[in-house]
Amino acid sequence: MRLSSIYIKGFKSFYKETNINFNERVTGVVGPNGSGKSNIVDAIRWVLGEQKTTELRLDSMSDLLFNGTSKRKKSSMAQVTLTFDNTKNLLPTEYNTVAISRVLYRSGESEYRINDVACRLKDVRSLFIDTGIGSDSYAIIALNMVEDILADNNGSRRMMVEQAS
Amino acid sequence: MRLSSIYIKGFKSFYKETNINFNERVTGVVGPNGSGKSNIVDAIRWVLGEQKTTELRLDSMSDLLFNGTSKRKKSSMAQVTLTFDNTKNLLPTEYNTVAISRVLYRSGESEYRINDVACRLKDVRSLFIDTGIGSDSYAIIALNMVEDILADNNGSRRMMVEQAS
Amino acid sequence: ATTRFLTAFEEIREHFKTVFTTLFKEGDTCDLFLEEEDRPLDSKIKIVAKPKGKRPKSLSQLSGGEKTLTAIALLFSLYLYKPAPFCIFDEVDAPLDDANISKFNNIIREFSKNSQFIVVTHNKATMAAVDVLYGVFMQELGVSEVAQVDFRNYENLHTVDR
Amino acid sequence: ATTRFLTAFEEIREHFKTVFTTLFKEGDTCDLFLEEEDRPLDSKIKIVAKPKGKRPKSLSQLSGGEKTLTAIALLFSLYLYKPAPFCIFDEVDAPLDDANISKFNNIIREFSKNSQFIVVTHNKATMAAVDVLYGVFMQELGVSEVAQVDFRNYENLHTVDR
Ligand SMILES: Nc1ncnc2c1ncn2[C@@H]1O[C@H](COP(=O)(O)OP(=O)(O)OP(=O)(O)O)[C@@H](O)[C@H]1O
Ligand SMILES: Nc1ncnc2c1ncn2[C@@H]1O[C@H](COP(=O)(O)OP(=O)(O)OP(=O)(O)O)[C@@H](O)[C@H]1O
Ligand SMILES: [Mg+2]
Ligand SMILES: [Mg+2]
Repeated sequence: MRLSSIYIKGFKSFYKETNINFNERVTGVVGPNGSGKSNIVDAIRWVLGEQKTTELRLDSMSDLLFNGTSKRKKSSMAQVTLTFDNTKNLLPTEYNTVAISRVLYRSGESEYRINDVACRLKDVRSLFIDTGIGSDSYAIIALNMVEDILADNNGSRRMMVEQAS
Repeated sequence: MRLSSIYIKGFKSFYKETNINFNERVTGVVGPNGSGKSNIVDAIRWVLGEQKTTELRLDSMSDLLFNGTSKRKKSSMAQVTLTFDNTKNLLPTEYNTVAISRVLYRSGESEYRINDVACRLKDVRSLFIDTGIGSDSYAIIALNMVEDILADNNGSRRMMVEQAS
Repeated sequence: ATTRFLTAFEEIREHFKTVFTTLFKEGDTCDLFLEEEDRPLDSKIKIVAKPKGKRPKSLSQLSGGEKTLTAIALLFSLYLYKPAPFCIFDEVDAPLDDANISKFNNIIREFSKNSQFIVVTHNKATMAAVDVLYGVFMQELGVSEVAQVDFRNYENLHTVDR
Repeated sequence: ATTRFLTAFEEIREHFKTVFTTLFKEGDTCDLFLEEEDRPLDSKIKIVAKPKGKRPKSLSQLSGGEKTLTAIALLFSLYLYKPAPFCIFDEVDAPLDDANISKFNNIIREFSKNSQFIVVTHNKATMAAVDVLYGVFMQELGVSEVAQVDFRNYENLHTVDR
């Protein structure tokens, strides 16, 4: 199961529609401080079902909608779509391509979709349950998760081993 | 008041007598991971009176004595001497050079000296009281103190402003 | 559940010893153990590192870079037991020296045969080691954009940002 | 004591606004204020950063590098109020991009007219900016040694360590 691409719009600093392909084995992301690199990481966590605002560096979930600049209005919705190539059928579905979408409206409503069919958060989560990818899994290693291993906050090391087992 | 040099022996990984001069405006310290750079920073904090083992990255004070390798025995004492040029008389003493020493013996005994005269920790501290240098002052900025400002643990920002006022 | 946890733990521990020595040096060893062996499911996991020639020490006594490298070793040990389809590193290489950054990039290259990696970095050596580089920048203030960049043209990203 | 604290606070706040704009850009502003103005001696101090064109935001919403730069601005504001004879930075530049590392080294250069700086770093640009460079290495396992190094010969330090 390989990552294929990500689509981001209205999420944090990504006011504009943005597409990034992940066709290679090792993809590098670079850029100046504050340009939006960690926001891309947050977008991936969010679309996979992250619910903790602290893990997304937010005071509240509504903070993840593009909140405007002197030239641009706030966005009314935020959308992230993560597309996977499922040709090895690691994901328990017959499709060759799996696209997971999450949308949040400024009204507070949110939607989840798998291949454009509306579903619930738990459907997204059960899709990945055996693959080791959850928004909190060790597949997503931000610098603070390395710190988590080191500080062993709340027995985080044991939790990671439990997740693997 | 300028730093002049530091002498380290038996302190953490500094088994051998080590002298470093600080004659320049900006001194850089480089080297591989684990080579001893932060240990030099710890040595400066310690000789200025740091008493908190956590700030010195120790489980207990005795951990700061060189604890031996397969080829070298443990050290029986640790000494750090920090020498200042006092030609502007910022330090309330008539000497042009001020050397602060701190020694810890494996027995647990410790000594403080100012210009080779035995004294107490509080004498070392009162020497620096008006200059903004205390082992916990904002003059000593380890990466974790930048984090302290950011996290504002225990109102650390307010404490820094208080120290300055 | 306890048996499953212990089986996983033992295997991860074996991997950890191998990966640690790869990332550190021949002669550097380490170990992983349960603080409370009689209550495995609630016990904390302790990491001990023993670099060659030095005394064994708890994680807290290692340097900044050594700690990061040890945590990376544990992460890759989990992957050896249960591979994750992809992994994201966000500036994990910041505290590493040049030699360790090279080891970090080599182990990513090795594991990338089975998993994809996304590596956010400010480090030139890491940039040179990846297969494709995406530059993130703000042409317009406060609005992020992404474009594929050639490592040799990376400097230009900075002028774009202003 | 309250008056003394408030006088210091006000002056440091003024400095913070200037230094912040120097480290960020023209048009980037910030502020410092007491969360509880009626109890200044016990109140926490809040930092707000407002980069040009963006909405003002609490520190937690800034990026890793922006946070570090903001903390550095506060440190130097304290120095403008009460200069410290010397200051030690231990790998503070790790999360900064090239342009901000350059600003970091420039502000150190400026303040070094009145204070001495000791800068521990892994960054080549910072190494090039200092007046003298000391290399720390372990020729013998577990035993630290220090030698003055020429920036251009820095690479050799790594072979020494093995
Ligand atoms: N809801 C939002 N709307 C608009 N901009 C936002 C929003 N949330 C965060 N930002 C902006 O995104 C920028 C931070 O992006 P990010 O954390 O991705 O930076 P980065 O590229 O990782 O930088 P660094 O190298 O310093 O880690 C901040 O300047 C912040 O103001
Ligand atoms: N009491 C001691 N006796 C001998 N060695 C010690 C003692 N205390 C710490 N050390 C060793 O000193 C080394 C760490 O040094 P230090 O933290 O100064 O590294 P560093 O140069 O700052 O590295 P980094 O670049 O990773 O931050 C560790 O390997 C540790 O084992
Ligand atoms: Mg970031
Ligand atoms: Mg260090």
